[in-house]
Amino acid sequence: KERNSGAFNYGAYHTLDNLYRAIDAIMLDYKSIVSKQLIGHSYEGRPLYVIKFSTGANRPGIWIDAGIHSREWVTQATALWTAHKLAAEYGKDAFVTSLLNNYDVFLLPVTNPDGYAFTHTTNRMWRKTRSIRSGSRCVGVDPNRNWNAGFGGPGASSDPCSDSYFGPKAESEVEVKAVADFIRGHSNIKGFISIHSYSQLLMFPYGYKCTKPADFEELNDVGNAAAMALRSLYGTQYKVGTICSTIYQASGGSIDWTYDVGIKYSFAFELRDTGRYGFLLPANQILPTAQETWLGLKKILEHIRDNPY
Amino acid sequence: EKTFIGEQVLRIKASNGDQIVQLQDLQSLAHLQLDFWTNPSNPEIPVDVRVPFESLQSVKIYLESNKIDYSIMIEDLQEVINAEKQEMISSER
Repeated sequence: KERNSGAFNYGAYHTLDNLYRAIDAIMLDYKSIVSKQLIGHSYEGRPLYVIKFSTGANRPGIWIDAGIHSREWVTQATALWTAHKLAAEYGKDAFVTSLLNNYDVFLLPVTNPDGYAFTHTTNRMWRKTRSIRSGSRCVGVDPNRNWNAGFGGPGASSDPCSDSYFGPKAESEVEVKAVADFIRGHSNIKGFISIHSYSQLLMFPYGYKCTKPADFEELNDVGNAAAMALRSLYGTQYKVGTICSTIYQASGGSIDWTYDVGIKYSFAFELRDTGRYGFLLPANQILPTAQETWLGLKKILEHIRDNPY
Repeated sequence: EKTFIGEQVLRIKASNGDQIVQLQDLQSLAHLQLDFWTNPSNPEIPVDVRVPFESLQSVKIYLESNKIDYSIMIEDLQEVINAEKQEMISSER
């Protein structure tokens, strides 16, 4: 049993209930600035909880989500560690304090709760949602091909049995729609950072097309500064660039959608994982990954704080 | 609970654009149930793919017959999972 929010064991796998209890523990320990917001439910009815960090009313927001593909524990663990970091360092660390004095931060540590639960009970390598549709024997949609940005284009599959199936229509997945509705409803989100795992990349739009975004120079500079900061701790090398140039053309991704709806600072991290452990990054690498990621994240957050638009 | 006995993860290194296209063709063969961890896009980036036991032979023959270089990154995925479970149990203790 975790005794308080500071004693969470990031090296061990946890059930979804445990993760949600950890969110509650952070909330209880730091209730003056942390609250929990229910933004919807997954296909199988699991709650989608966002941790909200706020020190005042009517602030612009920064969104961080993690674990859209569910199977890489380091992703959710990093999000939870970051949540605790933000809560614990407000009022102590100058950067966190000034960030939260100017912005609300919304952090969704488990973006695909059905997938997460499924990896714990049935199939360790699952990465999709668990939605079922008549006429298909295969289950689920790749939630990072389901956003309304070049939906159904290259780098996504129309085959419901594929791991990169884009789904019957954009936002068909309730998990995706819940986040998109939240972003639309808030209408003042200034940064959107999506945390994934595998292959050490820091990406920005576009993925559905291979043209540079209007803010390419700025995003590239911020991304490189973030990668350099991240690398300073353990030497982990990141590649930085557009999704299309760093990895491949992939349509229907979240940060392309957020960029196209006006959130200039849209980034996606692919955390440290060489693949040699099959998404089972050894326990002793989880905390170092979270710590180094924080340095990269901090650079991006600093830039957002200092460059309002 | 699904197990991954005998499943391997291959690290494939394409040497040119033609081999990338061949890997993309391989990717489209849904019956092989391949799980591409990195997609074939650029010869500079290795392609990691999880291959179910029953598809191993077909995939390796495909790669070898097209002279595409590969190595076995994870010999038996279930062994990795078992080792991790064991580590988790002992760290919980």
